[in-house]
Amino acid sequence: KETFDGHQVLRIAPRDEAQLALVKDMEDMMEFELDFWKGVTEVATHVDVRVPFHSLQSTKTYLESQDIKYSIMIEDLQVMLDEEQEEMDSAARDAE
Amino acid sequence: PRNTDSFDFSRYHTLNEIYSFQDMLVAENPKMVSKIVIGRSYEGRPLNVLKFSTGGTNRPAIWIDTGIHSREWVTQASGTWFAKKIVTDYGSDPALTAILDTMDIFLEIVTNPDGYYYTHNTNRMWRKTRKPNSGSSCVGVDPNRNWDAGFGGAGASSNPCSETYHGPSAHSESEVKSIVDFVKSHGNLKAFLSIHSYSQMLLYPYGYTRTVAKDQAELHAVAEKAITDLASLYGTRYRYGSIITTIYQASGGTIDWTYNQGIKYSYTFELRDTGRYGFILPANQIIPTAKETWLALMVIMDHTYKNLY
Repeated sequence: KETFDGHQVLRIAPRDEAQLALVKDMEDMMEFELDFWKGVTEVATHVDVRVPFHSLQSTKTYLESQDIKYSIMIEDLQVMLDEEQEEMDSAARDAE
Repeated sequence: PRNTDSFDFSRYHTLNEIYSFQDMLVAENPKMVSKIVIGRSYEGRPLNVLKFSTGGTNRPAIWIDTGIHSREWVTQASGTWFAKKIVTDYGSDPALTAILDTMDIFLEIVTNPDGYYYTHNTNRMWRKTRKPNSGSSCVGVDPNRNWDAGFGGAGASSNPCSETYHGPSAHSESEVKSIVDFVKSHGNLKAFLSIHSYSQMLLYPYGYTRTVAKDQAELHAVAEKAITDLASLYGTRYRYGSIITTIYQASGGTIDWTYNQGIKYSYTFELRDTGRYGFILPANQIIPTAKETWLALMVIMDHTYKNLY
C-alpha cells in the first residue's frame, strides 16, 4: 500500500497573471511528482497541490523565490489517512 | 448488514460492500429497483447501474453518476445514500413520487470500480482508470477528459503520467464507452448529473469552449435555485456557472458530451469541502453532504420533470 508520510498539501495563492503562469509551469515539473488537487484556474482562486516529501523543499524554494504566497492546508497527509483507515476499521469491527 | 435499513451510510465502504448494498436494495424492492450491468471495467469489474422505475417503457429518464474519479470517496458514499433515499421517499415525498410516476432514474454509484478498489488497497490518492498506457510506465486515463467533446484540446494532458491524461482516443476507456453506449441506446435521457468532489460548485456546460451553451440562461437559473436549496440545510455555500468560467478550461468532459447529445439538463457537482480536508473528508460529513446535495438534485430533477422536452 502506498504511503504518504510527510506529504503536504499546499494552498497556493497566485497574486497576478504572471504568478499564475509560474504556478501553471509547475504542472510540467514531472520530477516533483506534484498532484494538483485543485488546478490552476484564475488569479482569485487558490490552487491546492499535494507535494511528496522528497520534493517539498524544492517546491517551497521555487514558490518563495518567486514570492508566491502559499499556506499548508494539510501538514502530513499520512496522518489523516491513518485516521480515516482507523475509523473504517473500527466501524467494521463494530459491525462485526 | 442483513438489509439496507441497517447499512451504515455514515462511513466509507469497500467496493464489495457497495456491490452487496446494491444487490440488497434490488432484492428488497423488486417492483421498483433493478440492476443493469452496462459494461465491464478494464480489470473486468461490472459497471452496475441501478434503475428506479415504476413502470412504462423507455420513459424519459434522469442519470446520476458518482465516483468517476475514484479518490473522491464522499461521492460514492453519497450515491449509496441517494439510492436508499429514492426507495424510502417514493410514495411519501410528493415531488419525488411525481417524478418517478413519470420518469425513470438511473444511478451509477461506482463509475470507476478499478480505481476505487485501488484506492482502498494500494493508493488512496488514485483518481484515474487503471488501464496501462502503451509506451509508458504510467497507468490510467482521466475518465473526465476522455469524452468526445473537444477531446484532446486545451484543458487536458497528452502525458500518460498526468492526472488529467485524456487517453489515446475519445471513449478509449471502457468505463466511459459503456456510458456512451447506454446513453445512445436509451435515447430518452433528459438530465445527466455527474458528481465529483471537492470545492463546492455546481457547473454546467461548456468546459472545452467559451461558446455559451444555448440553454445557458435556464441552466444558470436552475443552478441558482439548486444551490440555494442546498445551502438551506447547513449553510454550505456553492459557486455555480459554466465550467470554463467558474473553474478552468477542461476538454473531453462528461457533461459537455451529454449536453451535445441533446441532454439539456447536464450538470457536474463538486461536493464538500472547500479544502480543509479535500478528498479526505471525514466520514461524519457523509450524511450531511448527501442530504444537502439531495436538495439540489431534487431541484434539478423536479425542473426536468416539469419541463420535459
